[in-house]
Amino acid sequence: NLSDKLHGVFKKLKGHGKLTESNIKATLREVKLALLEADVNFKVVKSFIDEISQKALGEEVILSLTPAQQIIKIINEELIHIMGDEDSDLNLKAVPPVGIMLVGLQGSGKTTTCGKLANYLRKHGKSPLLVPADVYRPAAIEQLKTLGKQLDIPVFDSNIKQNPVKICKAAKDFALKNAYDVCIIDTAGRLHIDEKLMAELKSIKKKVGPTEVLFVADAMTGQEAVNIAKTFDDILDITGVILTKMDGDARGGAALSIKHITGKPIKFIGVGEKLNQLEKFHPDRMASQILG
Amino acid sequence: VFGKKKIDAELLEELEELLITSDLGVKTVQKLIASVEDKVSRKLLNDASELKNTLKEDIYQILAGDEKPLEITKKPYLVMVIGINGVGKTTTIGKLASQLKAEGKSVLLAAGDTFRAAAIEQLEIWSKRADVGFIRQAQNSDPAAVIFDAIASAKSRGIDVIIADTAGRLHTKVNLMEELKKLFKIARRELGEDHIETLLVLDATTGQNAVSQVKIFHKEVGITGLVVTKLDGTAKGGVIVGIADEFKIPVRYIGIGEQIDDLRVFNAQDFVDALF
Ligand SMILES: Nc1nc2c(ncn2[C@@H]2O[C@H](COP(=O)(O)OP(=O)(O)OP(=O)(O)O)[C@@H](O)[C@H]2O)c(=O)[nH]1
Ligand SMILES: Nc1nc2c(ncn2[C@@H]2O[C@H](COP(=O)(O)OP(=O)(O)OP(=O)(O)O)[C@@H](O)[C@H]2O)c(=O)[nH]1
Ligand SMILES: [Mg+2]
Ligand SMILES: [Mg+2]
Repeated sequence: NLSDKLHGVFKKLKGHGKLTESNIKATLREVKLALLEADVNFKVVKSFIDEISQKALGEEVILSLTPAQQIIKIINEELIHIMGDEDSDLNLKAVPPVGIMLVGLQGSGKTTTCGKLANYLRKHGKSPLLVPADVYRPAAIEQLKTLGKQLDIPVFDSNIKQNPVKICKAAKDFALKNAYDVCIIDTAGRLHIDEKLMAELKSIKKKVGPTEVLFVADAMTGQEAVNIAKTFDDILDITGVILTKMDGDARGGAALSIKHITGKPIKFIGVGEKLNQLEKFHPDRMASQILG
Repeated sequence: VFGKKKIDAELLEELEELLITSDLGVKTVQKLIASVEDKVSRKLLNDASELKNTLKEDIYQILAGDEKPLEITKKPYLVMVIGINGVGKTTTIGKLASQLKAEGKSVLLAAGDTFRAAAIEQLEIWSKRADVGFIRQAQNSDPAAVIFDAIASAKSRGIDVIIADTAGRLHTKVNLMEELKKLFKIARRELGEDHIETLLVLDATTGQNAVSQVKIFHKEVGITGLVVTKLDGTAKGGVIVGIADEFKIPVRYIGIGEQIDDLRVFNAQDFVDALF
């Protein structure tokens, strides 16, 4: 892992006497490679290395008896600083029914996460309504209805002949009439470059006015995480991110890329297929996972 | 990158960035750059355009070995479709069924994902769209029973190809990998190894974790073919270069969209051209 690699680099350097700028730069190269192998975006890595290099070249490291440890400490602190966020709770401060809209690429885990969020909110004393607004994917509405049944949480009745924007508006009216606290909207997966479908999301947001537009991203997303997240954010002004499939062995560098490019808080992580497998995001745990 | 004329450190760094951002991965990129640097030092490459062509050729050579289309060589032939959650297995089966039917084959889809909400319903809709046979059991029934049932039905009805859907599973989940191994044990017992294609589906948007997926699925059940989906997005799927180099498993198809016709036979040259 990175810690071992850096120890190895410094061990070789010890023979050369006191540490210098150029040999610390050698260790920064190891950090760059480790972050790239963890799927952090190339440009994000460059900017990250620039941000830590001042500290890495400072007295704290050069005069230290354990320079490798010092560098790791600096990297860890910077990662936590970037990925942490005070504002990572769900924003439910609005007149009910509060809208939460889930968006993202195909297969990232939105429908399952809608179920998890409904479960989470009910545990916190809210009465959620699940809204199936995916009229494209075969059996998507059935999928959300099945999850609702498993949880005994109501699902708004929609069908594939309807328009997603109209579904969401009708669901909000229904939620208001029937005193639901939260509407959790499941949208169809789509490419960030699909103008027509991205415009559809913008219309839903305009019609329904959700307090949360959550970008659901697969933790194992590669280099494109930056462009994908930036596009969703530019078009929709997302309020937060949920990283799914964190129960795998992906290093999860996409987390750093997404936070870096959007500045929006990572609010939850999905850690399994079951509907209770949603956890709060912990930047310190993510930092050590990325560093491997 | 390649408009410039001479080869220098800046050019090589731009090249490194191009390949890394296409998800080729550090190890593979270092190997490709080292080989190009070697040719430069031996004066075999003189300008940027020669550099580009050499690099394209090197990558092409790695991928060309993986360009082996699926051949239905026995009857009934079973295609087991496996992979992690959400990569596009069920959708790919719908597309493949339609393609094989167009080639004159009789096809039966086996609803082997008995676990995920509405998975059986999703595959049934695809079987109707492709106008092929469909076999299922109750939700939460044993997937092995569905596979067994499908094989027996195909044998008695003289069906050419069975395509079996399986539940998405992370390669790190030991109990789910054990369940998968059991499915293969049954299939191999009922049909024989030479009647089976084991297709691992990968999502082009995935980064280096795809290597771990291939490594573990291959170790546990033996992969005979790969499918890379979602290449209609902006991700280049460059991770398959390192995978081709290390595992030499053929890439059978690529997925380029969500409709029934959005499946293409893998072409190494097209793939390399799209990288640059
Ligand atoms: N292991 C694991 N699997 C997950 C997680 N979240 C979702 N999944 C699985 O990922 C697959 C895709 O989930 P869906 O909820 O259908 O994804 P989606 O984003 O709604 O997909 P589309 O609607 O097609 O865009 C399913 O098999 C889920 O069970 C997670 O945190 N961990
Ligand atoms: N754009 C695009 N989307 C695709 C492609 N292949 C599949 N999808 C979409 O990806 C999502 C997931 O597809 P599924 O077929 O349900 O994936 P899966 O692997 O069966 O998922 P699980 O069974 O839950 O593990 C769906 O929204 C599909 O329409 C592709 O080639 N391009
Ligand atoms: Mg969905
Ligand atoms: Mg499926």
